[in-house]
Amino acid sequence: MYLKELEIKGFKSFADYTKLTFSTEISAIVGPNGSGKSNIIDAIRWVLGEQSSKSLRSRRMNDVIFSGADNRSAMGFSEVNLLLGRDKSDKGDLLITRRLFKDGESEYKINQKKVKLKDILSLFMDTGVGKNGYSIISQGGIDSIVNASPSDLREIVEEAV
Amino acid sequence: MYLKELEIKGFKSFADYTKLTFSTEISAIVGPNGSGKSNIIDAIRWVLGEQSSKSLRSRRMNDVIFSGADNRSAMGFSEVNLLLGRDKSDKGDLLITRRLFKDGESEYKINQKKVKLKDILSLFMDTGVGKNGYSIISQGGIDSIVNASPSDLREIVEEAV
Amino acid sequence: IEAQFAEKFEILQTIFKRTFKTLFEGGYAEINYETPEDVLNSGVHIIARPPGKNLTHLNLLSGGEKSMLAISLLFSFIELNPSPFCIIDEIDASLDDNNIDRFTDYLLHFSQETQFLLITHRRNTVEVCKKIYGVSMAQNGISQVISLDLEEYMKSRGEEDGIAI
Amino acid sequence: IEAQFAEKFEILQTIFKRTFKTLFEGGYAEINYETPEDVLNSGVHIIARPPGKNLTHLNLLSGGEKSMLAISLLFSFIELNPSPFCIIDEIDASLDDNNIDRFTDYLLHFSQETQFLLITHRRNTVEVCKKIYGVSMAQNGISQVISLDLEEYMKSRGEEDGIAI
Ligand SMILES: Nc1ncnc2c1ncn2[C@@H]1O[C@H](COP(=O)(O)OP(=O)(O)OP(=O)(O)O)[C@@H](O)[C@H]1O
Ligand SMILES: Nc1ncnc2c1ncn2[C@@H]1O[C@H](COP(=O)(O)OP(=O)(O)OP(=O)(O)O)[C@@H](O)[C@H]1O
Ligand SMILES: [Mg+2]
Ligand SMILES: [Mg+2]
Repeated sequence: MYLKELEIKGFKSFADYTKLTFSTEISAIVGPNGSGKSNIIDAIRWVLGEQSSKSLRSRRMNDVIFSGADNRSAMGFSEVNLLLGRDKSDKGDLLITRRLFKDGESEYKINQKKVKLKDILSLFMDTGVGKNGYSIISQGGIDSIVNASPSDLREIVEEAV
Repeated sequence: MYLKELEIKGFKSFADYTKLTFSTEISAIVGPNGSGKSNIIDAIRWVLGEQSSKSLRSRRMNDVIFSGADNRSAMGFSEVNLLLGRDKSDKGDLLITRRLFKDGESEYKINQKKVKLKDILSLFMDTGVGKNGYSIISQGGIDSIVNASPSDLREIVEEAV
Repeated sequence: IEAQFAEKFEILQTIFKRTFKTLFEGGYAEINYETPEDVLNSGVHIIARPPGKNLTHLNLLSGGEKSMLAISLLFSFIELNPSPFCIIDEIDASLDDNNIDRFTDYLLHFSQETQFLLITHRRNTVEVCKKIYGVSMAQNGISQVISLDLEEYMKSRGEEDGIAI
Repeated sequence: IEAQFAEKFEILQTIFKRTFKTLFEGGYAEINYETPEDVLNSGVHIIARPPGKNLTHLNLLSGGEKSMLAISLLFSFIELNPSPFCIIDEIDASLDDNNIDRFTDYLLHFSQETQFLLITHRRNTVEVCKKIYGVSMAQNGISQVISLDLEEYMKSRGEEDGIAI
């Protein structure tokens, strides 16, 4: 299950519609401090079903909605679409959609069909993707290993194996 | 009081006699990970009278003595000499010496004359050098500010002002 | 569950020893139970000896050595539980350029099986990537992305500020 | 002692506002007592708004923005209590190259009065230094140092690996 395309609108600093088309070759995201690189990673975590606002560097889940800037007011919702390729099996591509409205309402879709959050989460169990395993290493992932007490390190290892 | 020369022998990874002659111009220390750059900074802290082994990244003060490597056995003592210039006053240069033996014995000198540790510490009070002020910012100094709770940050500010 | 963890941990121990040796080009490291008599509750700790050095407490390792140690552990996790894609956010901040090259060599070795997406500020990391996503934020607080291949990216930086990243 | 702290803190507050604005080329930040009614015991916290962005909780700042914020505070300490020399160990790890240039511009501004010694892995930081101390450790675990001026150093790196650091 590899990354094919990512569409972001209203998620954190990505107020405007943004589309990334991924290569299977090793790729880099670069840019100035504070420009939004880690926010792209947060968008991927989020659409894969991340439930902990702390893992998204936010205090409340609603904080992921674009909260406004000098010349733009806050938005009413946040939407991320992730297209995953599954060439090795003969199933087609997988389009995951997550939307959050400022009143707290959430929507989830798999291939345009409305589903529940748990349906998205069960899609990724046992694939080594998402929370199962280390497919996303966040900024500070190194420090948490380096500064880990023996019980912290045990927890990190348990989550990873 | 500016840095003129530093001599290190037996301190951490500097088993062999090493001399650095400083410029008053902005200078850089570069080199591979683990080569000894931060150890040079530790040597400067140490000769200025650092008493906390933790600030020297060591568990006991004796850990600063070269502890051996593949083809070299541990040494019996550690010595650092720091020559400071005082052009603005008409006093001459200041040579600070600190020695530690593996039996725990310590020696301190100012301009070749034996003194006590407190004599070295009082030399630097009110000069903005050493523990008073922020003349040495260690690797991780940024993180401790960034991760500081309000009471931690208060402590950091109290130490600095 | 516990037996399963113990089994996986044993495999991890073997992978970790080998990965450390590769990334450090020598030396030795282990990941062990702190209290092996109580595997269910025991914490876990690492001992490491970079090549040419004495076995030291982790605290005596330098900033970059600790990073390389953590990277060895992360790569061991990836080998134990391969994932089709792997996103890494600024893991190279404390590394010297030679260690970045060792790290990227290792990535290239896995890159046939795994799709890597790296966030970085470091030139040596960018240079092994084929596709570059440049993120920017105009004064207006809104992020934008532009995709380039490596040559186009290097050329645009070359014109801006003499081969800067 | 307490009155003295309060006085110095007030001066620090002014310096910090100005330093942040310079390093971020705009925006706004403050350092304040958490509980101003109890100055003796109060903790201290920072609020910051990089240019073009909404006032955010520090946690919403990026890794590099937090670094620049900490650097603004450290430079404020240095301005409040100038020291004849200042040694800085790898403060630039999370900075992009433009922020490194802003940081080094600020250093150059103080470098008449203060003798700076910087440990770094970053090219843009090395390039503003006149003298370079190259530390190395042969396989034998023993450190050695060689001193070069900037031109000699750049030349030696240029031959090794095409303008690497
Ligand atoms: N809900 C939101 N609305 C608008 N802007 C936001 C929101 N959440 C975060 N931001 C902004 O996004 C920026 C952080 O972006 P991000 O963490 O992706 O930066 P980065 O490119 O990874 O930088 P660095 O290189 O320093 O790690 C912050 O300046 C923050 O103000
Ligand atoms: N008492 C000692 N005897 C021998 N070697 C020591 C001693 N104390 C520390 N070392 C060695 O010094 C090395 C660390 O050096 P240092 O922290 O100066 O590295 P560095 O150049 O700052 O690296 P980085 O760029 O990763 O921060 C470690 O490998 C450690 O084994
Ligand atoms: Mg980031
Ligand atoms: Mg160091």
